[in-house]
Order: sequence, then C-alpha cells, then structure tokens
Amino acid sequence: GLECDGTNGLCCRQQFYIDFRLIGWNDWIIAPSGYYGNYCEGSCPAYMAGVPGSASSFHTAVVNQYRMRGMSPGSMNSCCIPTKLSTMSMLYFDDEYNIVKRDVPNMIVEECGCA
Amino acid sequence: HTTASRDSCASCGLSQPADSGRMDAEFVEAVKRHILTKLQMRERPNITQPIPKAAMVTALRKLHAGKVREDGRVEIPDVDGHASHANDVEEETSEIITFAETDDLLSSKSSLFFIISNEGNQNLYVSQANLWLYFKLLPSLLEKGTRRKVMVKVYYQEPGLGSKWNLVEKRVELKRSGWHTFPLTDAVQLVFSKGTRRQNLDIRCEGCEGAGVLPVLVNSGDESHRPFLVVQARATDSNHRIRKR
Repeated sequence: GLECDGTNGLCCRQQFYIDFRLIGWNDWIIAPSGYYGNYCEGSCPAYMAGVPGSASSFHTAVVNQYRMRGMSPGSMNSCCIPTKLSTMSMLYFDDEYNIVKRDVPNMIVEECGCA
Repeated sequence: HTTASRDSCASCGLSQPADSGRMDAEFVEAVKRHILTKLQMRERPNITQPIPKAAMVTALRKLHAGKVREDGRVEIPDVDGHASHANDVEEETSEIITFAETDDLLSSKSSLFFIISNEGNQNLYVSQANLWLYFKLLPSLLEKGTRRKVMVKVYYQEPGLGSKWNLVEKRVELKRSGWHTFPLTDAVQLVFSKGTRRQNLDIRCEGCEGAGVLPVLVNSGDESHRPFLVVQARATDSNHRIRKR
C-alpha cells in the first residue's frame, strides 16, 4: 500500500492522528493517549485494480471474474478502500465509572488498496 | 459519495483541494462518532466524580504486568518473558474493573456493593470474576513474622435487611499486608443473566480482630487499597461468531 505524500492522486493511506487531550477526551479514555484515525483516499485507475498486494479483497476477485468474462459493467469502477485493519486496545471509564479494557478489532487502517 | 459522477466512490474525491480546517473538524467529528460506535456508546461518559487516581493506579498495576503502548497495543509478557501483543488475540474480550461503593441502605460497615455494567446490553459471557481485597496487618501480640490465619467469608446481601447467602469461603494466611482474590464467577454470571446491575456483598473475616488483621473496605481513608471487582467477559452475539469463523 502507498502512503500519501501529496505527489500524486493515487489511492494511498493518509495518516491522521488525534490526541485525546486536544479534543478533551483524556478525562475518560485512560489509554492510549490518542487515536490513529487513518483513512484511504485517492483515485483507482483501471490498471491499479487487481494489482497483487494492493488489491487482495474478495470484491476484487469478483470484479476480475466479471472482467475476464467480458462482462465488465461500466459502473464497476474500483474504489480506494482499507485492505488491512488492526486491533486497538483501549482502557476507559464507562458511564458507571467502571474501568473497561477492550480490544477493539478493525480500528486502525494499516493499508489501503484498490478493490 | 461525490456528485461528480455516478461511477465515483467516496474515497476518490478526498484528495481534491478543500478547506482543510473544515475538513479536519469534520474528520475529528467522524472519528469521535467512530470510536463511540465501536465502544457501543451513544455519547461520551460524563465524568463528574473521577475515581481517585491512587485507587485506579493500584488496580491497574496489579492487573496488568503488561504495558499499554502509545499506539494502543498491549504488551503481555508470556511465560518465556517475550512480549506478545493483544492484537494477536482473535477474540473480542472485555475486562471490567469496578470499585466498591457503600450506602446507607446496606446493613453493616462490612457491606459494600458494585455496579456492574454489561457494556451496552451486549450478550456477554462472563469467563472469570474475582473480588480483590487488601488485608492490612496491625501490630499484635503475635511474634513478628508469624503467619496469621483468618477465614474470610463473602456473602451476597439482599438490599436493606434482606436475607443473605454465602458465596465464597477462603482461608487466608498472612505474613505481611497484601492483596488477596476471591472467585465470584458464578455470582457475577447470575447478575448478568438476570439483567441486574448491582452486586451487594457482605465481607466477614473470622479471627481477623484477634490476629490483628484488618480487611480494607470502603471509607477507610485508604483509597489506594479500595476493594475492586474484575470481570473478564467476551461477547457472544452473532457478529462475533461470524468474525471468528
């Protein structure tokens, strides 16, 4: 997956970090101190769809099957989406002042690709 | 979706030049909503009376030899001393720590209660629950270094002057002041299955007075040794099962 560096408009991962202190959430979220709210952006030209490594999703396999059979629908442009997500452990207070530790799956975008 | 073309996807328009300040504010709001949704909360909790930091730090230190890293991953040392990451764990688990409270409705000074949340009415399966109590050794006539043996009984106490029944009995040997755990898995499972939120307990220590042992309860002026209950639970809803398969 590409990291966004502003040089081209291709599908890439944009890093976006939010410090919980800056949004006033550090009073109820004990750890971590911030969140990587990374997201995917950019265009997916036809040649990028189906590139191994950057497009390993089930959707890509289906679209490629359509293409191989000459049935590529005009509206089926590929899209820049997260292709790898990771878990984030959070330690926080809930409404009743309990301390909760939870491993939240699919919280952080690790990689983007065209699908 | 952008409106430029019916073929475009939501992420394609993001790299277009835009008012970056407005975009950032919108992203922050989106991230806030995302976090609350993932934690099954409608809005952020209103923290008006924070738990004393001393109590919180003690509980966390006791429970987590592992370390929460800056990126949210938790390092858990394994038996060989190597660190593994909580991210490797496929199951979605919750660990709920709740501190003891007391009120006038409870019958004695040794009574306390815990408010247990089931995390947004999820179908949670309680795999383990333990009560943590701190026992302080007072100066006594016993020779220094002698083990002091006491019997601790934990009862479920109905509100007010209602009946009570025994949940756990444990013989505790003390050489020095320290924390001891008492298994309450079945009792907490019952609380979750009934949909109630409150667990009333009555702690009785037989032989404590004579042996110079003091169990630290609530309002003892010793906040860093406040009793707490740790519940380990995992979700059993259909989404979880699908993800695991």
